[in-house]
Amino acid sequence: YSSWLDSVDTSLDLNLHPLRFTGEAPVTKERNYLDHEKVSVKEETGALMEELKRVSAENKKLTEMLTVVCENYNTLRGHLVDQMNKNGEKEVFCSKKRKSESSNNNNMVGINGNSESSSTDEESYKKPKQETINKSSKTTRVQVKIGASDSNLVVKDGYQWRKYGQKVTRDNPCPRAYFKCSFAPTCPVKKKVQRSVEDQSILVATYEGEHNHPQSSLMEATSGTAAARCVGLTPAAPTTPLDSRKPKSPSEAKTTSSPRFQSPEMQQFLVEQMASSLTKDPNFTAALAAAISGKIFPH
Amino acid sequence: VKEETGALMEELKRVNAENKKLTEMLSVVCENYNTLRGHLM
Repeated sequence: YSSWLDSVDTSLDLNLHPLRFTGEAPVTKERNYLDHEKVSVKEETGALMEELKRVSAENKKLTEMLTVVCENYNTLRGHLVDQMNKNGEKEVFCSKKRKSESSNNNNMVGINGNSESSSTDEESYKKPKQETINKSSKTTRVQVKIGASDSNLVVKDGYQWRKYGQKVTRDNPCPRAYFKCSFAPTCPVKKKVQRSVEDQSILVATYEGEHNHPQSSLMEATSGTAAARCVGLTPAAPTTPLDSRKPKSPSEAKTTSSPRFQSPEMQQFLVEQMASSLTKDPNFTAALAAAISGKIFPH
Repeated sequence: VKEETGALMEELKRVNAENKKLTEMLSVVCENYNTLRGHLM
């Protein structure tokens, strides 16, 4: 029994600092974890703060840029509006001017119905008071041979005309003159005269309408003009010698007797001119009177 | 700390959204400006 007792270990084998070791280890780990977490959160917070600062700075910069660009945009827009207003005024002015020119041109060009952009002289701005041209009315065209140096756009055709406009057309460098019958507005006839593009020595006269009155050629004195030169009968007052207007060679004579001078209008015109010239010749009148009186009173 | 971080995150989100909006506005205004400039040139 005593030996059994001896064999029994009665010592408690107590550790006097067991709690110290066993208790300290988890607390340190937790603290380390918490410390680490705290550090990481602080770092994250610091990063967030930095990012926030950066983004805020960028935001501020963007706001400033936006303000500047908006100011520039508004300034530029103001310039553009001013420019557009100026252009608008110019446009309105030009359109009014074009309209005015177009109106005048239409009045003048109404003879043939074609509209041509052209420069007009001062006279062309004077709008005719009455424009009663019927576009469906008769239109005739006459070509007259003139001297190359003759700058007059006058074609004598037995009627009196009043020039009311002149302009240069795009297709022809020579100016085109516009005439109204002197009996206007009761007579609606108008004519335009321009040198031919192909041959500068030819005047092209275009008539619109029909006269509602007799010719005035018998009443008016025919001075030296293109028509008279064409006919070669200018006893009244030729402005240039006849020699300069005569054809220089037979070939040119053939040229002047071209078919355009054989048109009915031209022939009638020639007859009228001859009659007009003869009636103005006192010798012819005296001879005619003598012949008539000799027929009536033979004895 | 977590609350502070959360608040920071929210603020950052808001500022980022504002930033994006400002960038878009700046892009549009720049485009209009250039268009206008082209008209004037």
